[in-house]
Amino acid sequence: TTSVRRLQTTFQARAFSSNGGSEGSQGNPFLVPGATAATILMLGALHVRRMYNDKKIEEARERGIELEFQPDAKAAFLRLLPLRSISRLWGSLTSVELPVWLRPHVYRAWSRAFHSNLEEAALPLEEYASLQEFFVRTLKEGSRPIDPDPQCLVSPVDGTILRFGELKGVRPMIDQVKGFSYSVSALLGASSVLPLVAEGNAHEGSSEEGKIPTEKSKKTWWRISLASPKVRDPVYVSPIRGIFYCVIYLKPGDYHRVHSPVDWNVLVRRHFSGHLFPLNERATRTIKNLYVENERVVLEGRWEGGFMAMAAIGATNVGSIKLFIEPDLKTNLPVRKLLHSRQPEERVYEPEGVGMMLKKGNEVAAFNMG
Amino acid sequence: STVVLVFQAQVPKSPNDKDPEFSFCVKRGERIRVGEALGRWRE
Repeated sequence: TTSVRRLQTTFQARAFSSNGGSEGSQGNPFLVPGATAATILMLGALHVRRMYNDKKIEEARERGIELEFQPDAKAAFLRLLPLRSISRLWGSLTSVELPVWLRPHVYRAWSRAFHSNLEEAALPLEEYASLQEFFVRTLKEGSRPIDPDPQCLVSPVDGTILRFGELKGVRPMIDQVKGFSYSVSALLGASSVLPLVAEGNAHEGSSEEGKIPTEKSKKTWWRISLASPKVRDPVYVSPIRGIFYCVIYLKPGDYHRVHSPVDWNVLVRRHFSGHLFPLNERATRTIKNLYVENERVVLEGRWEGGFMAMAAIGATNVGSIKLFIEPDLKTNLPVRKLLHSRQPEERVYEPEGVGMMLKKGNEVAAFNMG
Repeated sequence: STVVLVFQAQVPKSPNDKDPEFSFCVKRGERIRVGEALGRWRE
């Protein structure tokens, strides 16, 4: 900027002297190009700096160094932005119908920018009326074969494995990034039937195996589920053995439909209308409780191995989650502050205790823009 | 967007127990696609 400013002053001095000093005061012909140049220079500098930072992160990761949790000013600034409104504005922009001739160019540009695989799209590009329709595209038959092994649990989405492991320790926590972890009970909801053991009576058989609410336990079940978290007795509870987790991140260019990981019965659906922070790598390193604060839909139920829950978490650019098993669920709604309750909106699927039966590989939901 | 799976799977109650044991067959940072195995349980 200083060099541009020096350029401007020399230009101004030259313009002033060449016009005999009288007309030199007319609009400076170099002002606009100078400002434009300064802006381009600044954007270029920011981009170079961001690429340098990304390269540093990549090198650290290759050396096996994991960057720690480190909140920064940008994360604090993000909290001030109306991210839900921005997300809905983005949704209305991407739902604009494109002229047929323009569609292939837009979708090719998108797939070049975000490494999507256009060959797999089920329809010709001209058939997707808007970017939003393209984003939630289905794939050609046979593009995602389901692993035939009957003793395996499959990935519900395309994406990158961020974390996986067994829940251990005093309370069920999952690392968001090295140096910060979030509570599984907060992620799934206070009324989750995640099988836990109250500290002190961790001997076999006493663990709450996440029973399906029978007549007797139903009242307690409802009492707990209707009670706000603080009503539950504040004892430390730890997960029984054999509770596992897996966190999968979907990039903007990935296929964004969600499938069933096993054959299971979905008993309950919980919708948390939270924030819509971005969920990229930088956000996970700088924003606390990202997965617990963002808008999300949790499906909970049982499979042959016992308890099963799947949380689909939205982000600023992908704020909506559509459930094929419950088409009338609406997410990413304009939430007026007073209605912004922390309690999830919950639905028990009929018939109670049996819920919705899903086969391994069935389509369950889809993320969408806005 | 992100998907988090939390699930219960068989684990042997004691070292010489014959119960099947679940184990992941993925690595962190790995790309995965719908339908590919995340983990298997073996006798």
